[in-house]
Amino acid sequence: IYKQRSIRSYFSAA
Amino acid sequence: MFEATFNQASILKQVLEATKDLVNDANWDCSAEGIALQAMDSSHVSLVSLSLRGDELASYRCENQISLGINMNTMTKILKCAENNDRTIIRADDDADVMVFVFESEGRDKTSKYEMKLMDIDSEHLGIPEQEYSATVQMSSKEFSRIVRDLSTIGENVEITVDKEGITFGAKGESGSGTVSLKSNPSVDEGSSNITIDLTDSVKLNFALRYLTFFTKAAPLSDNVSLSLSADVPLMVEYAIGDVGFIRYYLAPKIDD
Repeated sequence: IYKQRSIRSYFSAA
Repeated sequence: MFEATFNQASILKQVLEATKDLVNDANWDCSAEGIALQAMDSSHVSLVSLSLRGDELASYRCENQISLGINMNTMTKILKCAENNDRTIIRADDDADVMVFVFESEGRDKTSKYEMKLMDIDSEHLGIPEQEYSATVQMSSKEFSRIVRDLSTIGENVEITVDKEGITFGAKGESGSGTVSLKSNPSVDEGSSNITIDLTDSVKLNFALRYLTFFTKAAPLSDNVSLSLSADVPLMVEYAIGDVGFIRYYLAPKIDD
């Protein structure tokens, strides 16, 4: 089973 | 006052085709440098980043930074009112609640003008770090679209492996499996796959084909696409828009649980 994290968790809030 | 002139409507039409399935509403951030757009899809697993440089357009002016909240579907419909070769001007006053579109036919004998209501969009802007990728693959955008389409008939996810041999795309589903491998073979021969791979470390990652399918809508913008991968970070898929700019897509990998 695959999980997919939010793209947010890879990039910082600008 | 913001005003940008495109020699042809086709670039804007193609940009909208490349984004409208992923993003419903987005702020077009206009500055003296040009137009930028950054938006996540509704499930927040992918992000699209568009950049158009003002000095590469037919004409461009933007005295004050302005964020134009645009419903992408509405803009797509308005752009369908333009012929591909129509000179296209988009314009908005600093405190405007509308964007004006002017389409001029090639012979200058027909001018159409449309106004589109702007929206207030509360958008979240993410900082995308400069990233050294383990592998960057340049390939034909048509070939990439074809592989994504073909493997979508097999499964929901694609496993992308890049090593010194080349790049392999693999999908598995309930009814079977499939793989497509392209050898790293920079060649001037017509008909060769003509891919180049810049590799520091081999990588193997899984991605949802549903999103890659959305990304391939950008293929008409460029003959080539570049795929950049590193372990545990989002895939970056980039299409250059001539000398004017780029559209980049980021997709979070699927992690084996």
